[in-house]
Amino acid sequence: SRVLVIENEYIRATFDSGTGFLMKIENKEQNLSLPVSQSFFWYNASVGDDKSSQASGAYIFRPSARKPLPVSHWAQISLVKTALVQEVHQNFSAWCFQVIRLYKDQRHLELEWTVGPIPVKDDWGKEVISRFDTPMKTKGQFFTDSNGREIMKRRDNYRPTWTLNQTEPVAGNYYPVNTRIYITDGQMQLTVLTDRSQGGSSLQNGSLELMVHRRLLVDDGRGVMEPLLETDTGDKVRGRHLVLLSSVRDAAARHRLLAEQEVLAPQLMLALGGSSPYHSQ
Amino acid sequence: LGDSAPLKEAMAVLQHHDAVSGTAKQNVVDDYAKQLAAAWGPCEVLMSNALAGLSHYKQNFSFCRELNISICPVSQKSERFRVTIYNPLGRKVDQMVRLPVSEGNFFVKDPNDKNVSSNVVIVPSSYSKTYQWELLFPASVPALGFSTYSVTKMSGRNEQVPSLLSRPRKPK
Repeated sequence: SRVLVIENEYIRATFDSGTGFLMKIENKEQNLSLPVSQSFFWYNASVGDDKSSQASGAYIFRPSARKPLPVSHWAQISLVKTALVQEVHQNFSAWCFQVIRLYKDQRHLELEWTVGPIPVKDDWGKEVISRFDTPMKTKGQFFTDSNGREIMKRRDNYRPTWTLNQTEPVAGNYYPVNTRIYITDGQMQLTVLTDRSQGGSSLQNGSLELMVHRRLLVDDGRGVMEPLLETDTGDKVRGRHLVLLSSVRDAAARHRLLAEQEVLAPQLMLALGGSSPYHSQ
Repeated sequence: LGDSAPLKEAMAVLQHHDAVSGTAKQNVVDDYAKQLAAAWGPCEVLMSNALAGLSHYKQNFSFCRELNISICPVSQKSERFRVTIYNPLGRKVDQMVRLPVSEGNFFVKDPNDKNVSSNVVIVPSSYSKTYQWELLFPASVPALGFSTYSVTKMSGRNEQVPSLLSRPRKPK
């Protein structure tokens, strides 16, 4: 088939088997359908230019160009289907892969990404993002949480309390994402929950991106005096993005409960031996 | 001697944003890790003492620092083990539990000794060459409480090998 599908009674996710990328998410309960392309890209870190000598570094995010480069134009994919879980394993490159997972009875998609060690032998510092592209008309707006509490409306090249002279078209529109970021067209909402604080933005209508890893070769001159560069082979990072598609009306109830479950996740304890019925006494 | 004060102090130092953001020199980052590691030991002893006190039974507890990278000697090497899941939320939670295991079939029973459906799934080959399988089962945990599930490995190889559809493509 030209497409691959994983689905349960609530969600259907469709993949283009030609590219291996996610191409559509459907909420079967609410009869919502949204074309979504998700893939990984990287910004080439600035080492300073004519406008400013400021390099991208530990403190400063400053890409050299507005447009990020794709990690790959396709992903090698494998499909795993069992009664409890359906997974699409995507291999984008030797240093970037992802498992898209849908559990039985679950109302969200789980994207478990693994990025690194980021190669820098080409002498280019790289800041890697996961980007979701949709045809949603979002009017240059997106929403991020503030410290896991208040949701803030963010607008392209805009600050609510002063007239902004935007000098950094990418970094100037990045905001902290502590637990969630979302875009909406007023009818439906695409929410991505993170398992850690990350930077995120929406640089085009219907687009949403989160920075997942970075490795840089130049110090940004802000006091560390070392580039953000792990020694030896470099770090490999694994994390999860939980993706919810729902109507705007009930989106908040869904992402709020899911974020609670993510931040205060159940704790596991294992013990050797057979069954041991628990008695409260 | 158990003591949680060193971990409390190490965590206080790690509140500084340098500890997580990369805005520190490498030798400072190494020191953060050293402080945390040194503090962890006496806190584990404290936990063991507390658990022994609560259970009225002294035994050797071990603490796994590698479960976050899917390495767990207990679940990977034991024929039978119990999984206690604590839910810190004030509402019931249904959660899928994933544990690294060796290849095989497993029976999972819930706190009422009823069978729970489970699967053994293959992890991507790129994850690790040393572990390949994860046990998966749905757990239900009450508000601010815990549930204990028992897992027993059956003899024989895994018969639940998932359908694996590979679509290798040549790079452009």
